[in-house]
Amino acid sequence: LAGTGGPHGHGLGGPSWAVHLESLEGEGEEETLEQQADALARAAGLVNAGRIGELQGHYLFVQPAGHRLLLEMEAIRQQVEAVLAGHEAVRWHSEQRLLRRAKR
Amino acid sequence: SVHFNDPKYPQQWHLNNRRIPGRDINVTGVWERNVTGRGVTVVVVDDGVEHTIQDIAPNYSETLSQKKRKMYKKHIENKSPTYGSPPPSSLARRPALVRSCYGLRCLGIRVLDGPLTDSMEAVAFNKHYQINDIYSCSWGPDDDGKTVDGPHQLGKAALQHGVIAGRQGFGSIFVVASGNGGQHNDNCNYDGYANSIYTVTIGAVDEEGHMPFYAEECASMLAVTFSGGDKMLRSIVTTDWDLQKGTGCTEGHTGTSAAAPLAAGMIALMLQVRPCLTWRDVQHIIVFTATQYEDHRAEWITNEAGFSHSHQHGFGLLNAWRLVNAAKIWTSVPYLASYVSPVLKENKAIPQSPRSLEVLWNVSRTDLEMSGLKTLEHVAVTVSITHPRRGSLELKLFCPSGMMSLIGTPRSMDSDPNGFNDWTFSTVRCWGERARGTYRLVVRDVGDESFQVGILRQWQLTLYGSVWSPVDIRDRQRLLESAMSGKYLHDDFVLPCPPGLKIPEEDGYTITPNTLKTLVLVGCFTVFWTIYYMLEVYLSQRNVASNQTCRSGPCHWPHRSRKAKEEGTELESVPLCSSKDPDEVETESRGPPTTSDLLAPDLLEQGDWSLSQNKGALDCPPQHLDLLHGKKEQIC
Repeated sequence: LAGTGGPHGHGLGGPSWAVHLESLEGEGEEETLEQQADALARAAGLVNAGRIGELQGHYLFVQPAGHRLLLEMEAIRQQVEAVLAGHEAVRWHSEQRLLRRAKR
Repeated sequence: SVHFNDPKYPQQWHLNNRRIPGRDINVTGVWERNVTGRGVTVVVVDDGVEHTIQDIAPNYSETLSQKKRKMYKKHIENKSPTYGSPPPSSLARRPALVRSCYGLRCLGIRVLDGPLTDSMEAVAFNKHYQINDIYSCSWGPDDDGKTVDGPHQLGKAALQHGVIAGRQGFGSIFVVASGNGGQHNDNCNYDGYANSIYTVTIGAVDEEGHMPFYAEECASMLAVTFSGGDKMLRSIVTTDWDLQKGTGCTEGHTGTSAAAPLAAGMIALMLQVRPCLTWRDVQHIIVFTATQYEDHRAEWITNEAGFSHSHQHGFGLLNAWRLVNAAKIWTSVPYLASYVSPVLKENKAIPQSPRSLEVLWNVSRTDLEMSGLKTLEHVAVTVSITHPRRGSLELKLFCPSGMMSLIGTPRSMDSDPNGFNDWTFSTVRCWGERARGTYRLVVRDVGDESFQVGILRQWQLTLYGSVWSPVDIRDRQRLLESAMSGKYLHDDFVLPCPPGLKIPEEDGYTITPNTLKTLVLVGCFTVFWTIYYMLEVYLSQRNVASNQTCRSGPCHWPHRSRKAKEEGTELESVPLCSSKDPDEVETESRGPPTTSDLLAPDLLEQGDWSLSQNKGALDCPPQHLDLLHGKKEQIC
C-alpha cells in the first residue's frame, strides 16, 4: 500500500495526520474539498497526500521528511494540532500512529 | 466424481474427509454442479501474493494486478518474500482458499509487511471494492491475552463504507479470523475487527470438531470451519512458500489463519450462485445453515428463535452444500434497522465475585416504532469502566429472552490499569429473537483484590436487526430446509437479481511530480516542433507561390484524388516537379520510369498513407524520387 499514508509509504517520511473535512460551501464537490485540503495542509506546514481511499472528505496530510530535533518535532506537532483544531472545516483529525497488527 | 491432478488432494481432509466422514466442509457436491466460485473475486489482505506458485497462478487476477502494480510499485517489486525472513503465513492461506473454491479469482493486498496505520487499513478495506467481492483478513491485534484494540476511526469508516457502497451496493464481505490467543485465554470480543457487525468472524475447529488450543471463544463469532489441532491431528495441506522440502507443499499448516480463507472460499461459492446477496444476506445464511454438532465441551444453547450458538463454535460448522443451496433461493433480508439507547450514566461500584453489579435497560415498543426493528441480529454494548486491572472484569449480557452472552471474559494476563474507555462488546447469540424487552448487563470483578475497585461509569446499548417478525424467520428456516436436497441447484433455476448500483471508484494512481515534469517537457517540445513544422510548411508554400520558374512555365501539381478531396482527407503536398536544368535533359531522355524503379524499398516499407501521398510523385521524373530518398535536389 505504498502511497496510502503509511509513515514511510508515501515517501515523505515524516508524521502524518488524517483529516476529515466538510465543505464550507454546503454539499461540496470533490474538487472543492481537494482545494480546501491543499490550502489547509499548506497552512499547517504539511503536504496534502490525497484522499484516504474511498472515504470522501478524508485526507492525509504529511510532514515532509528532514532531520529535525525532537523539540522541533514537538513544536511542529503543536502547530499542526493548533491549525487543524482551529479550522472551521475540520470535522475530525488525528495524527497517524503505527498499529500493532499480527498475522494469525 | 470430481477428479484432480493435485497429488496432495487425498490428504486434504478438510475438503473430502474419508477417515471421519462428515468432518469436512462438504464441498464436493457443489463442485459436481459446477459451482466453483467462478466470477467471484477474493482478496487476501495480508502480506502479499506469491502469484507464481503453481497452485495460485491460474486463479491470480493478472489484469487487476497490473493495475495494482502501478500503484504499489515499491511493494510489488519486492513482493517475493526474502528467504530467511519470517515466513509470511498468508502465503499458505491462499491455497487453502483456492482449493476450496478453485474457480475464483484471487488477489492480494499487502498491508502486513511494514508499518501499518489507520489510514492504510482504511485504504485496504475499500481497495477496488467494485471488483473485490470478499476481503479475507487473517490478522488482527495481538492475541496475547491483554490487548484490547480494533479498527480505529478510519478503519471503522472504511468497513462501514465497504458494506454500503462496495460490490455495487450489495456490500463488501469482510471475513476475519477470530484469533489465535486461546492459550492466553484471549477472547475475540477484545478484537474490534472480530466483534464488528460488518465482519464475518470465523473460528477454527480441529478434525474432531473440537476447539483447538489456540482458538478463541467469543459471543460475536458467527461460525467455525476446519483447521489443524494438536500434534495427533491432521493439519491443513497447503503451499510451502520457502520450498524447503522441495515439494512446494506442507501438511502442517494450522491456526485460524487457515480457517478464515476457507470460509471466504465458501462465501465465494454462494456469490457465484447468487451474486446479489448483500453483506447481511451472507451473515444470515451462515446463521441459518451452520450446523450444530455433538461436542459436550461446546455448551450449545438454543435461543428463542431456534438457533444454537456456542461461544466456542458460533452457530456451528460451515457447510458448503448448505450455504450454496440456501444462497440459491435466498431473497434479500429487509433493510438494517437499529436502535441506540441513551448513554446510561451509572457510576456504580463493581462488586467482587460472587456478587455482581446488574444494570438494566428496557426497550419498549415505542422505542422501536421509528426504526421498525422487531427481531435482533447483532447486539452491541459500549462500556466505560475504570479498573486498576482490566483483566479481572467479567461482563455478561442478557437479552430479553434470557439468552446469556459472555461478552467480556476475565483475562489473567491483562493487567491494564485503564479499564475500558468506550469499548464496544457484541453478541450474535440473540439472532432472530424479539428486540423488545429488558436487557441486563451484569458485571463482576473476579480479581484477587479484597475491596471494590472497579466502577461502571456508563454504558450504551445498540440493537441491530430488521422488521422481520419471528414468524418470518421461522418461514425462512423452513424454506431453506426444503432446499437442502439440492433441487434448486441447477442452472435452470435462477431468481431475479437487482442490477446493483454504479458506484465510481477512486483510482489511487496519482501522477508523481517527476512524471508531471517529464510530461510538461514533452508537451513543450511537441508544441515547439509543431510551430516549427507549420512555419516551414508555410514558408515553403510561399516560396512555391513566388517561385519564378513556376510562374514562367508549366508547373505540374501532383494529381489529387477526387475522392480524397470530397472526404476532406487530402494531404498537404508540394508539387514535385521543377523546371528543366542541365541534368534534367539527360534524365528525360531515359523515358518514363517503371514502377519498380519508382517504388524503392523505402517506399514499399511504408504504409498506404505514404504510398497515396507519393502517387503524385509517380508522375514526376525520377530525380524527384531521389528527393524522396533524401537526396537534395531542387524542387518547385
